[in-house]
Amino acid sequence: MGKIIAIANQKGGVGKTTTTVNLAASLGVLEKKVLLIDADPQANATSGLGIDVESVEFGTYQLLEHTMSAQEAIIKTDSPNLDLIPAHIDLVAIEIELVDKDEREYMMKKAISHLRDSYDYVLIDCAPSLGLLTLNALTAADAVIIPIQCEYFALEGLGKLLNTIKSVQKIHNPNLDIEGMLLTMFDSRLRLSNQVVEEVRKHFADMVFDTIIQRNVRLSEAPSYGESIIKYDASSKGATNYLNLAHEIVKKNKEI
Amino acid sequence: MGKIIAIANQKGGVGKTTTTVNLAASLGVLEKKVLLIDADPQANATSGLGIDVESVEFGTYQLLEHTMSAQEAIIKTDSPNLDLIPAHIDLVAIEIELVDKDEREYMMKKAISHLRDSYDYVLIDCAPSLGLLTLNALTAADAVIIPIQCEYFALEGLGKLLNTIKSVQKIHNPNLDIEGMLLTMFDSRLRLSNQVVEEVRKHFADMVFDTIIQRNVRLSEAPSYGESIIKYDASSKGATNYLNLAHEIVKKNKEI
Ligand SMILES: Nc1ncnc2c1ncn2[C@@H]1O[C@H](COP(=O)(O)OP(=O)(O)OP(=O)(O)O)[C@@H](O)[C@H]1O
Ligand SMILES: Nc1ncnc2c1ncn2[C@@H]1O[C@H](COP(=O)(O)OP(=O)(O)OP(=O)(O)O)[C@@H](O)[C@H]1O
Ligand SMILES: [Mg+2]
Ligand SMILES: [Mg+2]
Repeated sequence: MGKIIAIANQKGGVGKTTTTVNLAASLGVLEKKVLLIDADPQANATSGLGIDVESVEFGTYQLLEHTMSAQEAIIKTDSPNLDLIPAHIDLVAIEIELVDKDEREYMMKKAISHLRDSYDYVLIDCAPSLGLLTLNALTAADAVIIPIQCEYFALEGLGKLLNTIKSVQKIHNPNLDIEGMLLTMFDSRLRLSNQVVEEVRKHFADMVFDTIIQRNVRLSEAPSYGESIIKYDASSKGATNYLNLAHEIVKKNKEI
Repeated sequence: MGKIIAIANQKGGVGKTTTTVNLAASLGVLEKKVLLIDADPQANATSGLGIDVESVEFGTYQLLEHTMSAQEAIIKTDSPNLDLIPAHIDLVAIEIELVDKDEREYMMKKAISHLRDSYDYVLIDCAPSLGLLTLNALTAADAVIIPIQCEYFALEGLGKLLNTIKSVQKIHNPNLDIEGMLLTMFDSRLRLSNQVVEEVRKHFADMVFDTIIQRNVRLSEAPSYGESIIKYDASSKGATNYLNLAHEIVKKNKEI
């Protein structure tokens, strides 16, 4: 029985896409069958996996409108054991399209729940917002990974995100867990970086993954080649960090 | 006659808030009268100027709903010559509130156009999205500054943003100019950083500011003290970069 995990944080640029793409690729290396759903109109996860966004004809938009099944929307990637439902720029319009539907928060859940039978992990990359698109991902998910950049502004928005998760748990998805908080872009030379790690570990203790993702330029180079870090530079610190994260998550979810 | 400038880019974490706060403070140092409007529900510009977001009772939300005039919503900051209209978490709801109004894109424009008489510059910090809130800012503005992080994903979204600006110019605001593209978080030691600068200068030539904002940890430390970079560390590279940017903009807009 597979697990659906949303990667969400309304703060921009904290490493949501980098985490979704590289965790998905790392789980694939550990022989897990993985599906990545790009739920961000920016379509960075789609291009980060080497797919030409301009040529995408269908994907998450059709999935949410229920004009196409998940099976029909799934495409293969070069990354072993990793499939993708791509995003397209039309996804920007989905929030206005869904606003008047009765079950507007449940469109994703209805479209993907059965995929737990064919994948070990379904990872959903979210946009930097807490709008209807992200609400759909949180309602469909079993758990959420919260990337937290080791910067001051990243701490500010955490309270708001946790409140949103609580209200999703109350109203739409009582089973929603927090898979973990992931510290990203950590630079051990910077006092601020160390302060943020200390602060987050103090407040959230065992909700925080042991694995910390360090700042590593290879991670920001990989998407320009349309490759995950595993394919681009498996010997890099970034690859080691994300493989460790994959191990940590698989270990935690032993029963999968 | 003052100028209204929106600082916008739907890509998250590219330096919109850092630019708005520190450019506003730098223009204040150059004896310009400046108003900063925080149009992002994250309220990072508000907290970055030392205002306690939890204690904010009114601000950009009331401004857009027209339940309070700009004058009533303006508060003073510790930064010389810099006033603020703060954001509050209720701003998240404004997009749904405005959707059914006839003139939904013009609510900001109507509320702030007269402020050109009392300020030299009105800077609007936008959220990482191209929704109704950002559309309001682009419709109200004379020009837009586009921060571009020296990273690969930052280039990807540029086309979409320029298309949005074009459609705002066509439908809502024919006078909207591009004040400039600002390269941010530049690290001269990184090949990727240099490639992005080259690419952007090649494609956009004189639309790109001469001033480049370098990656500088003092810029990310300052908001944790609620201070602009000028107040926090006027001798830092970050302060020098933003003061240079302020000079460049004032020179370009000589007639103000
Ligand atoms: N550990 C890291 N080391 C170095 N660079 C990183 C790291 N993680 C992410 N980056 C870079 O930082 C930028 C922001 O990361 P990313 O785009 O993954 O964040 P995001 O949260 O998905 O952004 P958005 O809010 O726009 O969706 C990207 O250019 C990415 O390549
Ligand atoms: N030149 C710089 N050098 C070092 N750090 C920087 C620089 N500019 C911004 N930062 C840091 O990078 C992070 C992202 O910047 P900022 O929050 O200003 O981006 P943003 O575009 O406003 O993000 P959002 O999309 O969430 O609104 C912040 O933690 C900020 O302190
Ligand atoms: Mg992303
Ligand atoms: Mg911001």
